[in-house]
Amino acid sequence: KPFVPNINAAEFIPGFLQK
Amino acid sequence: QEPLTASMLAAAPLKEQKQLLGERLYPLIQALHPTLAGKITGMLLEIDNSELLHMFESPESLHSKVEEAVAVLQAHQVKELTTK
Repeated sequence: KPFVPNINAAEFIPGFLQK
Repeated sequence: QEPLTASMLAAAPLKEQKQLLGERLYPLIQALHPTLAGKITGMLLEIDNSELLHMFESPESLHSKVEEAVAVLQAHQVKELTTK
């Protein structure tokens, strides 16, 4: 499946930044 | 951190699987693009989990996906600047 980057994808927040 | 295996991932609830994958992806991407790491990781997390697991074992395919995401991000930023 071709990868189509989605500009509206939710930003990932790593665990150590969530705390 | 020990490598994330398909069985480890399958054992986790669906909602946490993306977080688990993201935790492994983020440092790899941060090494390439420190400022955009969160956004790029989010974009790559939309890829199928099985393909993401494969990407951990093949840095070239991971890097090519990261670069594709960066290209789309930068094109979008340029477009936003020109429309303002």
